Amino acid sequence: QHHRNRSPRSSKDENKVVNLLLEAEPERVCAMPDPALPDGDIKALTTLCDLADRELMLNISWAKHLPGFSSLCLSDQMSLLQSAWMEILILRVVFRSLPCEDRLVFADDYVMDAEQAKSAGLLELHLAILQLVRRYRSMGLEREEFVTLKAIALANSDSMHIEDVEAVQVLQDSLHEALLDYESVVHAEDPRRAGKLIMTLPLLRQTSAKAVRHFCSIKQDGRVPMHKLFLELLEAN
Amino acid sequence: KEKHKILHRLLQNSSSPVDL
Repeated sequence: QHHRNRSPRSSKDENKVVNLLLEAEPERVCAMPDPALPDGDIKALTTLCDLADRELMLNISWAKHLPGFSSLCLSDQMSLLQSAWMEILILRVVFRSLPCEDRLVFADDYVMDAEQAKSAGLLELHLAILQLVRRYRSMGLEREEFVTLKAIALANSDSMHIEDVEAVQVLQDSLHEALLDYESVVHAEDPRRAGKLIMTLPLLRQTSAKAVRHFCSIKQDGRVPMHKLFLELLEAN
Repeated sequence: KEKHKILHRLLQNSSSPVDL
């Protein structure tokens, strides 16, 4: 069963976990800003919150497809998602934005530059997310690495409410192993690449906390309509 | 758990879990 005991591999296709993660990756979602709303910060934030709510639905269904996630008890599945949901949303935005210079691709039909972010009150967040984009772009982050890192962010979400710590550790280990395995085959020239990827996670955590704080204050403001799942997860933090 | 009923429901309803 253990990969390393097999004969040498020639293609990327043999990493079973990475392949499952590639298959589980959700479709891209369109933002579809409401044409009836007047342009301005409220419209921009309403569009982003609506998009986030729909992405969250997809991400929850994605989590269920991660190898090993469904063996966790329901309460631990919830705890991981309640801690990592914003990291998952942001990492998807970051990956979509890799080909763009200084713009964030929230959706194919919703790309924001610094000017637009500023007028939506999102400049600080925009700059923080761009820092992640630049870091991954300079590494040449691949789709395989992106899906694996996203799964690791979920499994490594450091919730304080995990009941079966050992089971979560098994999930972390299997994803970590998949990343190490992938890098040892595809990037044998850089033995530190897996570590470099893992070392981006603190910035993702920090950026996610910033985003959650910001959207919590928008929620308290009460001027932007938010859907129930997005609200529920904001309240969980 | 009461507070997180949508997440709870979605996790219970999603299809085709994968086990290692």
